Amino acid sequence: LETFVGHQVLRIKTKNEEEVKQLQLLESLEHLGLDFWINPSAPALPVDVRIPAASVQSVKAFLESQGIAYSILIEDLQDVLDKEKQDMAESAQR
Amino acid sequence: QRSSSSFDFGTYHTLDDINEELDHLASEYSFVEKIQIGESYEQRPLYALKFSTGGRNRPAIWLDAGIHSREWVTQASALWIANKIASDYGTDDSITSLLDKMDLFLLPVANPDGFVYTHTSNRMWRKTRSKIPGSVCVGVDPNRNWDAGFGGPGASNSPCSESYHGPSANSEVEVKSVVDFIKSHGNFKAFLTLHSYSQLLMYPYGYKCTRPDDYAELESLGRAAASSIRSLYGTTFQVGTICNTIYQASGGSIDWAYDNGIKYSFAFELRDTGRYGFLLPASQIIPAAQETWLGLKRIMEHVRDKSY
Repeated sequence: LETFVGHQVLRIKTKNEEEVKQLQLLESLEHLGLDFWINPSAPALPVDVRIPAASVQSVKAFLESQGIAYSILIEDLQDVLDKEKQDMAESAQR
Repeated sequence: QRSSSSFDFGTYHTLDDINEELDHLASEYSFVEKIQIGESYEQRPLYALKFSTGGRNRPAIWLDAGIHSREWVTQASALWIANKIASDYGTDDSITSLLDKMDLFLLPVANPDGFVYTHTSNRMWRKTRSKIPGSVCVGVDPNRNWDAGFGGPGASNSPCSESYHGPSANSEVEVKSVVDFIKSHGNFKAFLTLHSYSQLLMYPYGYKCTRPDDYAELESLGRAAASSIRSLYGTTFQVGTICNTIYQASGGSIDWAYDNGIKYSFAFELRDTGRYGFLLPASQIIPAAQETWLGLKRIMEHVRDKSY
C-alpha cells in the first residue's frame, strides 16, 4: 500500500504569464514526482499540486527563489488519509 | 415483497458494495434495470443503471461518475442520485415527467479498475490500469482518451504522466465501451459527467479555445444550473467552457459528445475547493450529492422541454 507520509499539497498563486511558465517547467521535471490537481494554465487560476515528501523542500526553495506565492493546503496527506480510513471503518461497524 | 436496504449513502464504499446496491435498486424499482455496457481492462463489468418507464429507444440522458477514480465523492454522489431518482418517481412532478418522456442511463463507476486500486494500493490513483507497451508506468487518463482533439494541448504523451492521453483515441476499453454504447443507442440528447475538485460547471470546448455553436444556450443553462446548486448550501460554481474556466485539455468526454451531436454536454466538478483534496469527508457526501442533483435536475428539465 502506497503511503503519503510527508506529502504536502500546495496552492500556488501566480501573478503573471512568466510565473505560469516557471510552473509549467516544474511540471515537466518528472523526477520530482509532482501530481498537479490543478495544472498551471493562466495567472488568474490557482495551481494545486501534491508534492512527495522528498521533493517538498526543493519545490518550496524553487518557488521562493522565483518569488512565487504559495500556501499549504494539506500539511501531511497521510494524516487526512488515516482519518478517512478511520471514518470508513467506523461506518462499516455501524 | 420489497426488501429493505441498509446501504448508507453517507459513507464511502468498495466496488463490491456499490454493485450490490445497484442490484438492490434494480430489484426494488420496476423501471430500474442494471445493465452491463462492457468490461474494464482488468475485466470488471461496467454496470449502468437504466431508468426507463417504457417506450422504445426513447430520447435519453447519459450520466457518469468516477472516470477519475480518486474523485470518490462522485461515485458516492451518483449512488445517492440514483436512489433519489428511483424513489422520487411517481411523487416528484419533475422526475416523473422526465422519466415519462425520456430514459436515463447512469454509470456510477466509469473506471472500476482505478477505483479498486484506490481502495487497495494507492488512494491517489486517477487513471485506468492498462499496461503501456514499452513503459514501466501504468494507466491512461481516460478523460484525455476520447476522440476529440486527441493528443492535442493539455494532454501528455508521457505514459508516466497523470494526464497521459494513451496510445490512440479509445484505446481504453472503459472509454470505448461508453462510445460504442452511445453510438449504438443513437438517441442521446444530453451527456453529463461528474468529476470533483474546485466547483466548476463546464461545457465544450476543452481541446480548443473557441466557443461552441450553442454557446449562448449552454452558458445560460449552465448559469441556471449553478444558481440551483447555490440555492441549497450557498456553494458557488464557476461556469464556462473548459478552456476558459480551467485550462485547455484535449481528448475529453464532453467535447466528444458535443461533436457527435449531443448538444447538452456538461462536466461538473463537485466540491471540494482544495482543503481536503480528493479526501472529502464522508459527512459532505450527501450535501454534495443534494446540491449536485439540483443542478443536474435543472439541466435535465431543460433537455426534456427543448427537444431537438
